Amino acid sequence: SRLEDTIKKTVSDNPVVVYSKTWCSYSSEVKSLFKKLRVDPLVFELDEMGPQGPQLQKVLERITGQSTVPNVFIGGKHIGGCSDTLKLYRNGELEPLLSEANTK
Amino acid sequence: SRLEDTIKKTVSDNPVVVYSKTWCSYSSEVKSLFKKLRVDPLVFELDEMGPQGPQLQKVLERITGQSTVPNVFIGGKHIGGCSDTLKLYRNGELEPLLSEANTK
Ligand SMILES: N[C@@H](CCC(=O)N[C@@H](CS)C(=O)NCC(=O)O)C(=O)O
Ligand SMILES: N[C@@H](CCC(=O)N[C@@H](CS)C(=O)NCC(=O)O)C(=O)O
Ligand code: FES
Repeated sequence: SRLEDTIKKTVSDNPVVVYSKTWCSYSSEVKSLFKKLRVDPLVFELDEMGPQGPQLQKVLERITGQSTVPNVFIGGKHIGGCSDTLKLYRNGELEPLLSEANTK
Repeated sequence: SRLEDTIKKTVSDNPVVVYSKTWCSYSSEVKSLFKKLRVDPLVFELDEMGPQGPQLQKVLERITGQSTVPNVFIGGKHIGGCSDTLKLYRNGELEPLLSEANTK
């Protein structure tokens, strides 16, 4: 579908992409983590995109199997949600992924 | 107002009250914590109460100064949100508050 192609292009063209909601603390935690790591993700606030928000969330679920926010991609790869991202960070695996994605 | 009186009565009549949203992970964390502590809170899922949900959230803000969920009361006292509750738990202050409220 066209929306699916848009998402695939977005995540391959941008090193870090976060699908988020402005009111959601888990989404805020992920955005703060990237800010702390001095990474500037491309963020889509699904609650501020009118009817396109829920549509994107549906298509993301189709592509990634994940229906929730935040939904995080690094280097075109689906990372997961807030807990997944924090886990990688605590294991020291996040920063290597980020450097790899940024130098592409 | 009538809604304000309802809330005040609810939190004084019930040892633990949580105003929550079903889709919210911070709300889930607070509910899980109480479950782990074998406490059975009275939970209001503001997203499942039709137009009353947003109204309750507004009145809670007027009463407590807190506009967000989860909104937690123990022994009739306003505790705060997820971070506040977790902080009290980690400081060992939550369980005394809970015992005190449950034996009223
Ligand atoms: N374990 C997941 C939890 C994700 C989750 O439950 N997200 C909630 C918001 S905190 C959600 O997307 N709820 C449904 C919605 O907002 O559409 C994570 O760490 O990201
Ligand atoms: N630090 C607060 C954060 C509370 C917060 O930002 N809650 C969000 C949901 S996670 C909220 O209520 N957003 C507005 C809304 O859902 O109406 C806590 O620990 O509870
Ligand atoms: S909506 Fe509360 S943590 Fe996501």
